Amino acid sequence: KRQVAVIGLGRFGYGVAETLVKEGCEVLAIDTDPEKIQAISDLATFAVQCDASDEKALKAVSAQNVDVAVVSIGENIEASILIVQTLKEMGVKQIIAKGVTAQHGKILQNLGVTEVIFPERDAAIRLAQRLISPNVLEYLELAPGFSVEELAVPDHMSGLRLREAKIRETYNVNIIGIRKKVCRMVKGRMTTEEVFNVTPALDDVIEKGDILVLVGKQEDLNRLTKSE
Amino acid sequence: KRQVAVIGLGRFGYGVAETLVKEGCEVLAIDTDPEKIQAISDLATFAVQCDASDEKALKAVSAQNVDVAVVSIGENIEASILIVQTLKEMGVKQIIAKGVTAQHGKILQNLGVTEVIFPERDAAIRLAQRLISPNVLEYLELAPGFSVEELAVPDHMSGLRLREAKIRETYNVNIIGIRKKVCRMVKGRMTTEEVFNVTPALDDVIEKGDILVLVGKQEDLNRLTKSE
Ligand SMILES: Nc1ncnc2c1ncn2[C@@H]1O[C@H](COP(=O)(O)OP(=O)(O)OP(=O)(O)O)[C@@H](O)[C@H]1O
Ligand SMILES: Nc1ncnc2c1ncn2[C@@H]1O[C@H](COP(=O)(O)OP(=O)(O)OP(=O)(O)O)[C@@H](O)[C@H]1O
Repeated sequence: KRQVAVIGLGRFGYGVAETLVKEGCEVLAIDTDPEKIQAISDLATFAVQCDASDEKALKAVSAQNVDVAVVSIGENIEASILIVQTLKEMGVKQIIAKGVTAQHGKILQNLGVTEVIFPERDAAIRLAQRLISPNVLEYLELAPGFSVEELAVPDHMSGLRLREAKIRETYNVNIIGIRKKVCRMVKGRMTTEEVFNVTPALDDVIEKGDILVLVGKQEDLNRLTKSE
Repeated sequence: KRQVAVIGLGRFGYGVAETLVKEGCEVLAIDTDPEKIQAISDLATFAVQCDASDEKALKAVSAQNVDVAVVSIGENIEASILIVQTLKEMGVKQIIAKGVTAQHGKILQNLGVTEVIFPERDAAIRLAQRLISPNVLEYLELAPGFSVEELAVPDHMSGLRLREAKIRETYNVNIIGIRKKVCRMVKGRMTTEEVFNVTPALDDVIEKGDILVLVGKQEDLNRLTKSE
């Protein structure tokens, strides 16, 4: 089972620690703030209140033995940099650090972190993509220039078979799934449930209210999603 | 062209405003901090320094005319709530608000925002999923229980045709793409480039270093990604 140190229990760090614990990982949680340590102490394998830029403190909790360290310290860029440097010197193989600014990110890259994450910026770009194309419900860049997007079925395609909607021919994007809302009677009450068709066939009918899951080049997706 | 108000230019809000402007949207950027307004004034259609919880101030900049308002205020939960309430009363149809805590998010939902976003928490969950399955490079929940994951080709599959790797038969997941690194000579120098095969065929060969893009039920994906 993986051992992960999470240093800095802000909203990002806390979320990482909490999710890892739920999935059965061993988590060493470190923060200077006793309230944060208190909040996570029931969950974490080991929760320690200390200043992570202090190498003695990190050695005292065997931080060098973890598989991965996640450093999530925002306001104090200097602390973030010192902690990453210390972890590198201690031999921690995989270090993932939250970047606060582009420049902070460059410094972390130069120090040799495995990955810099910009959570707010990533979320901002994804939201902006969805606002630009109002029918796009979700967006993920799969590879440079290629994305997955979820698109609400446009009115003019409602009631057509996939074959008739000619999405692949017209726009050069693949439909990799269809999310349908299905009404069922459960114990005498009408409930709506979502069904995900992960192997869409050309004779499947798409209807208003369904969501198409598409993969393709960004410019091809844009031609489809922005024509709605 | 869509008109979007972005209120609160922290890392999330600023990212939204910047991306929207790059994509050609009209952005009304609002913040109390003159430095933030200065930073965005070259980009934004209209950048205003004011307290967004002041209804007169919002009316003075015609905030009620936007298609969407994004409220991204973190530290001051009260201000976030007041601003959302004011925008609702002004008739802004679509309001997207950043949530700071789960309870803050519930209050925003009860006020009738279109969507609450938890950028740090979303990024934390995605990172944690990738840490749990070390060969998973990307993760997106497509629909309840279904995800897209990007998986590095496991050693035992290297050199096999997709047909021989029997991924769909064994794990019940679809391969919707293959990311390959391709070496080319450009002007006498060796460069690596990534090529994305968005229509993988059963006779395509997968090799160590390639990345498979997979779609399926989370438990089926886990059987594959965690067996590596
Ligand atoms: N030297 C340090 N050693 C250990 N923990 C620290 C240190 N410096 C700061 N922290 C902790 O890191 C946590 C996150 O820091 P901060 O709130 O500055 O980051 P943030 O990026 O704004 O967080 P968020 O993820 O909520 O956006 C805080 O709980 C803080 O107590
Ligand atoms: N009443 C207000 N009216 C307008 N802007 C405000 C108001 N209150 C706070 N702001 C601005 O909102 C911005 C974001 O606020 P804050 O830094 O508290 O949020 P955050 O969630 O921590 O940000 P981040 O997105 O960086 O994580 C700041 O630039 C601040 O000046």
